[in-house]
Amino acid sequence: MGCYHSKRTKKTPGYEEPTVLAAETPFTVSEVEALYELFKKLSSSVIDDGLIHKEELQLALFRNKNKRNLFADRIFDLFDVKRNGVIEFGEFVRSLGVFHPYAPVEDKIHCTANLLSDYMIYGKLVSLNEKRRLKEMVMALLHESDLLLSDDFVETIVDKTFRDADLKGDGKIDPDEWKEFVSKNPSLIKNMTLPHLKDITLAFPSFVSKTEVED
Amino acid sequence: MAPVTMNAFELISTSQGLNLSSLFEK
Repeated sequence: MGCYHSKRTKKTPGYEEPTVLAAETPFTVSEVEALYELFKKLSSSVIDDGLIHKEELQLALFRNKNKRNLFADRIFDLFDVKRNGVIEFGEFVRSLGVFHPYAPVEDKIHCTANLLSDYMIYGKLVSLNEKRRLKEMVMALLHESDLLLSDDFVETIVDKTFRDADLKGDGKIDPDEWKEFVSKNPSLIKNMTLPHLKDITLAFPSFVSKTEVED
Repeated sequence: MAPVTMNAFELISTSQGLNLSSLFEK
């Protein structure tokens, strides 16, 4: 019992109650508790301070804390809602919520736009019309994958993508156009659903919930 | 020249860097 008590009282900075987070996300209380187990593991992998630092996220994603990756930066920014350079537990759970299989598709579409746009301007797609930046992202991706395509070919891909998405032809992709584009290309949101989240309580059983059931 | 069927956004969104599955690997 003493062990149980000490486990419950030792919470990390930024900890939020599972009941609060479950009410705001697709997760159940038990799933939030299981996510806390995962969070503790991730947040202590390099710096044991109960917060996920960028290198800890990189370590989890790539098994290499020093691997620089354009997209890992974007994922980190997605989680670091407060923009203070670390991911707190509440941010972790709320941001993961959109990846839940039961999260609304609209949220996934919106989140994809933010991941693909350049400045993380939530709710807007203003930066998606910057072809140059998109081309750079494609080139970076190809480089990471050791794929060699000519500059002209990549530009052709980007131009065509914009023509297909910019239905009004006004030089920008607005949220409605983005929604339409995703409906025609559903693989765009494939990575926005993590089946693992349905089994999170099995993968990371929570000591707290098991003890509370016994109580 | 063959018609371009690749989609730049699709290419990016399916990249490994945007796949969070590895977070759940023990």
